[in-house]
Amino acid sequence: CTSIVAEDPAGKLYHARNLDFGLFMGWDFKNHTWVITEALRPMIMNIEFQMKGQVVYKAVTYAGFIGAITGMIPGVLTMSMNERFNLDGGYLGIIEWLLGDHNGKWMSFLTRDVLMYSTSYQQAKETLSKDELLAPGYYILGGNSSGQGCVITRSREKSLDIWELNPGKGVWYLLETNYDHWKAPLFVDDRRTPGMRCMNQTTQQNVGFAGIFNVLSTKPVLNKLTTYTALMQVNAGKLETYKQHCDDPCWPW
Amino acid sequence: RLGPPQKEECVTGKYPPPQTAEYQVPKYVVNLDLPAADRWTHIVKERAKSIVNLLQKFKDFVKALDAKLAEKIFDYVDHNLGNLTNTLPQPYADEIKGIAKATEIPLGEVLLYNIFYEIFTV
Repeated sequence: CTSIVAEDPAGKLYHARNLDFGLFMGWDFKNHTWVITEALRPMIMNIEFQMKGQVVYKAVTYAGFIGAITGMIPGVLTMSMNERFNLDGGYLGIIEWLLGDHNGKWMSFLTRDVLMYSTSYQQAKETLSKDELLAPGYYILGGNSSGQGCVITRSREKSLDIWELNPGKGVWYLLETNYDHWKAPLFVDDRRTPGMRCMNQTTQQNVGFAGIFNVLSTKPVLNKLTTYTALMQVNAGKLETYKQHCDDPCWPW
Repeated sequence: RLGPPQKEECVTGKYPPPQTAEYQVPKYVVNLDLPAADRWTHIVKERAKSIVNLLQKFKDFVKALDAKLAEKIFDYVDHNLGNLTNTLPQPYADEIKGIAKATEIPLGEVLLYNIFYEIFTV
């Protein structure tokens, strides 16, 4: 996955992501595709969660999957979640849960809770930083005003790091893939360098749905695991999602 | 060789993508005023085939690794894993049960799909 939260020169925030899933789960040698990725793509949908006919929050999901991995509360915040691979992974959390330890939160249910109950960026940031989780992960959060953007690197127990936008010091975007931002990515899976190169080339002046969509459509940020690109602008309450395809030649991840 | 070298130019002009089914995503409403078990029914009934297809692809993948092990895993999933749903927080437990009922997919399989994230972070 690749998530970007970026701020334009006027302080308007944009949040976008590529959702990549299906690594090593069956390679179709004939079509050069991942089997699970291809099965997921037709299931992508935008959901508006409503109460009394009013939109409470929006999310992108797959049919039958109730969790939120990408979502927004219009006017308040935007959020996406990226996988963080770790030996102390979610399977241990599941085992603990099965053994009766129910202190940890399920990742994609916690994001539903945040979208349902958060009233501010700060409140969401605190919840996503402090709650105990069943699996490690990266929460990418955007607020509704200048400087409100961060990447929360989570272990199952605690927040390991909060990386924040700082437009006053030139940090006008954050780009998170599936590696801790203070470490080098795996050398065979470096989507960060080309992603940042394209963001820098786009420049802050051209931040917007078109500019960020182009970055997320550049290989290998776009790869054979990419199912969709979602684009969010919090103040306008806009969430656009597009199925993605990576024609050969294309990296498998 | 792991793939093409990373020499791609940053692409331009990709937005907006074509207004075709190949790129466009449908929108649905989930009514939170409904009981949790009924919220997703209108969506998953319409999309049951694609959910079954996804789960079948996953089963095929596990079978290809080890057929006997796959049989044991999915026997456990279909007959035991569903019980885990009762321990999940609400309203998510009831939403998952509602999806299983509406699609007639075993509860354990619907649950497995919904906890993919936790399973695949290793």
